[in-house]
Amino acid sequence: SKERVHEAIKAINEKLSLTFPTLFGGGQAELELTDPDDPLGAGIELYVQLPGKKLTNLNLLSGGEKALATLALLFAVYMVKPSPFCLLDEVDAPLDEANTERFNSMLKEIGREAQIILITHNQKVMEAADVLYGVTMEEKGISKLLSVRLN
Amino acid sequence: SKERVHEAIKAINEKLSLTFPTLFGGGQAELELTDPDDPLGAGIELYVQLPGKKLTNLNLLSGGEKALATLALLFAVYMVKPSPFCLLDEVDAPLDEANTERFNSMLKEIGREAQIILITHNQKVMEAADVLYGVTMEEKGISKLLSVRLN
Amino acid sequence: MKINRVEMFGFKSFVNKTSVSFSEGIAAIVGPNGCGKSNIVDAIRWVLGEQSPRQLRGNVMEDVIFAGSESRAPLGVAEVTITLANGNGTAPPPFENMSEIAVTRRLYRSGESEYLINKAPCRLKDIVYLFMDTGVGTRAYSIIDQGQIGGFIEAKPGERRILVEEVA
Amino acid sequence: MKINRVEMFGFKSFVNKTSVSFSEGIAAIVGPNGCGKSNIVDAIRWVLGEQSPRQLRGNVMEDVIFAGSESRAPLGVAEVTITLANGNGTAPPPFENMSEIAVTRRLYRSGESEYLINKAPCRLKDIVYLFMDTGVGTRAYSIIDQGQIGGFIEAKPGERRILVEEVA
Ligand SMILES: Nc1ncnc2c1ncn2[C@@H]1O[C@H](COP(=O)(O)OP(=O)(O)OP(=O)(O)O)[C@@H](O)[C@H]1O
Ligand SMILES: Nc1ncnc2c1ncn2[C@@H]1O[C@H](COP(=O)(O)OP(=O)(O)OP(=O)(O)O)[C@@H](O)[C@H]1O
Ligand SMILES: [Mg+2]
Ligand SMILES: [Mg+2]
Repeated sequence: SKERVHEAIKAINEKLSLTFPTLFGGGQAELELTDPDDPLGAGIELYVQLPGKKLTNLNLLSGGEKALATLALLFAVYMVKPSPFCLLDEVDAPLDEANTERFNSMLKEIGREAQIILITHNQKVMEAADVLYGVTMEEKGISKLLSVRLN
Repeated sequence: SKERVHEAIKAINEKLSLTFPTLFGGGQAELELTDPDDPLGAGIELYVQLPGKKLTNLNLLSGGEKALATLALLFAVYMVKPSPFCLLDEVDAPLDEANTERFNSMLKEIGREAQIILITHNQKVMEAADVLYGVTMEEKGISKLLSVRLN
Repeated sequence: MKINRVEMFGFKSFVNKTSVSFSEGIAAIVGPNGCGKSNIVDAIRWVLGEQSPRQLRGNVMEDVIFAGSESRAPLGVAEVTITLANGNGTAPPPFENMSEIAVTRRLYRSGESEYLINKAPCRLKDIVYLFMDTGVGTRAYSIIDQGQIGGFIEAKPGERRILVEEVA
Repeated sequence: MKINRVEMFGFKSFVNKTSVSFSEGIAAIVGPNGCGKSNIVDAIRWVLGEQSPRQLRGNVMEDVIFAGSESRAPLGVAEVTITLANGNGTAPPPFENMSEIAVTRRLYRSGESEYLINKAPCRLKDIVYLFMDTGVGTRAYSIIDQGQIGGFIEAKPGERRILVEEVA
């Protein structure tokens, strides 16, 4: 129904006003209906303003900025309606060191309530996890799970 | 002309038989015309066999394996017909530590003849470079080039 | 309905019976390129009812069955079981009082597939019914595949609606 | 024709005149997310004649002109000059004896664009002619954009033809 779409957007924007400045160290982002009079049919735009920069079209964002903006949106949606688990496969690959730190601290915050399973090659992100699972292919072509190391 | 397409494929495959095993520590890869009787019209398949694994369809390769197979193909084409310069923007992002090492040694080999300009966040790859250029945004939204550090 | 355990047998590169138990908090799966990390994500998507082979990086669904290696012959079946915690009773009747629910999916090379809930054969429809309104399943924002993180926000405004509709 | 120098002015986030000199061997460009590294790759693609705004991550070509920041007003023009070494005389007449060739491209917010070779106004056609057979230009394998490395080999067999044709 119409009200529910408006309410959902409002609720996500409220959380986005927390997650976005936390991940970017400032700035803001907002979801908006392309046509507010037609909530059931219209598309949804995401407007992003990075700290100190002009409001830009999403395409002009850098690789790392796009990944971080996506994470801000995902975590915001997650806070409004948590899903039982969250699987993230190498979402930290485009991030530099400073943004990886901010991602880690956000991860720990969300990880208190939700079950997060993430795949990463980044040592710093591994340190944020409570439990590590190693996968190896000692025998070529055959995956094996190594013992679990508690952090 | 028909002969030139056959010759080009043969020449690339010759170099691929060097670059692929170097990057993967074994295995092989080959380009083949989808229809050998129609060299001017047919498409070109890439068959890849990873060390110890069965010949697979390219889609089943992992993120890191796809990146490495692409680099093997690019470097092979580069050896056949070098282009004056080569710009690589974060091509090492999906690679694990062992494959980054192999990528680095291949880079140094190609870098002896060609001009390579690469963008990376990976400390290990930076060490393979002869010259480092730092870009910063001290003033928000405005890029500035830092002095160059010779390795 | 958190994930307690995932057991794989003959699924992609997990030819031997492999069991992964998850607890609360943040779990990180690590290992070299090509060792099988993303295959675990595919196993979870598959057992929850995924019907598109492309979404599992294959051309046909049989691509999920172990295709052989240098030292092992191909298998004839792939099987994954996911055990979900139901402590807060979110599952619909007749499952509401069970503390754990196990869902199994099998695929034979012949193309035949089987679904089971707590080892009792059922249909795909029953699994979809089981997960309705529990939030489990392949919701737009609960599984982010490798390489997808950059393109997600470039999606067209129509595609972004899905995100909002899941919440509405 | 190696790249000796790239000078940018008003191009994307390079609002101040910025010059980058390259020498032989491997050069690495480093810096935090969003600082302007990939914008340098865009500047090189643009000055070599790129006509598609999408390929430069914009919607219209004017997106390459500095759009302003918190502390600076937008500019009215973007300009990039690339200086290429021609030591081995690969450039066609009348350029064959020059040791360096400088190509400049300018775009005004009005949509007007200018091309120059060694500071003398010319047309896009002249630049295309200059680079013919030298290998410079946006050859399929000489510039790999951010995020492209995984999808390159998944290209359809028809697209892979381009790679072979460049070599044939
Ligand atoms: N049906 C199958 N039978 C056997 N092996 C398979 C099958 N399907 C996929 N594989 C193998 O699984 C490997 C890919 O595994 P996966 O994508 O999980 O790697 P990964 O650990 O995520 O690596 P990366 O860090 O590079 O992303 C490939 O080498 C592929 O050959
Ligand atoms: N016309 C323009 N005017 C001003 N700034 C612009 C313009 N076009 C792009 N930008 C800015 O340039 C930044 C992106 O730069 P770029 O893509 O080069 O970053 P990067 O250094 O490659 O980062 P990453 O490591 O995340 O890939 C964006 O923040 C964007 O706002
Ligand atoms: Mg993977
Ligand atoms: Mg970039």
